[in-house]
Amino acid sequence: TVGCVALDKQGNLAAGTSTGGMTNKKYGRVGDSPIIGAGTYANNNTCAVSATGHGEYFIRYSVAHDISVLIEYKGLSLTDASNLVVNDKLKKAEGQGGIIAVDKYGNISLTMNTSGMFRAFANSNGEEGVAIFNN
Amino acid sequence: VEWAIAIHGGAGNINPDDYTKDQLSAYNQALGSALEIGKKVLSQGGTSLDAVEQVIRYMEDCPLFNAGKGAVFNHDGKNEMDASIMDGNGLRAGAVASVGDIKNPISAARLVMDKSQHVMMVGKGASKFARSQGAEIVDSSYFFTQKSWDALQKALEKENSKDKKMG
Repeated sequence: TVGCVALDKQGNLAAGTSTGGMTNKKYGRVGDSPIIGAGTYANNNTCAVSATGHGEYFIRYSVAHDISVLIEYKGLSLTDASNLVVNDKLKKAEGQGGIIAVDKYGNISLTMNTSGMFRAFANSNGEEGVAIFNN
Repeated sequence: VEWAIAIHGGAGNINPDDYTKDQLSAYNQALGSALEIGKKVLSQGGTSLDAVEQVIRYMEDCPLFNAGKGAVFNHDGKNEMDASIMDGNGLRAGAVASVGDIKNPISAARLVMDKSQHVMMVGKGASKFARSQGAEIVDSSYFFTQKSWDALQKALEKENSKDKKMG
């Protein structure tokens, strides 16, 4: 699965996700990637999120939307909202994977409960990085 | 911060020992190249939607990742891809699921968002709509990679051996 989230100079957020799904899947199985609110979500009032991992769990826990509403209704930071959903709720349910997110202020979250996630980030302040493993 | 971008190429229980130095270097390089595409769009005042679509198109064209060329195979040996995109300005969204002949499913998802009244289209209907809107359609063989094919054979072998034991 691949994904991208971005904040542009006009203050607009966007998210996208694309995948080949699971090897050996049957019966027209669809994962979280195309499900808005599960694997992909963007709201200019909060953040943009793209997810990757065991899709069924991301659908059941509405992961991408959940992060957004924790910011909107509970006032959580992007980092706290991402950690709560990925490393607490999802992990307890044994849902494995991660998310990338950017909020309306340009804060970035790269959060996973697995040992790795292929990921990269950059912003207009010149901060950027590429990483694969959790540590 | 005027603009910001993040990308992912999948997550899992992966460890440094699972990869050779060359493989890790290839992933790092591909992630870096994808990032550069997004940075260029955003730093020049382009939209976040364009940045997201262009970055994901690049990653779909890269055989290292499980999307587009490089997508894994389903049980029947076919590529069955899904994609979605969402615009935070107005909560517009578009998605395609179970498509096997659209070169860049992310662009088809954007076409659903921009050119239809719907949010998600599936299978043959999604391909028909994408084609009608000018999306690039390819033969399914375009998506083949030996790595994904071998992964399917391994999964089938495992499945079959389990059946035999049960028998």
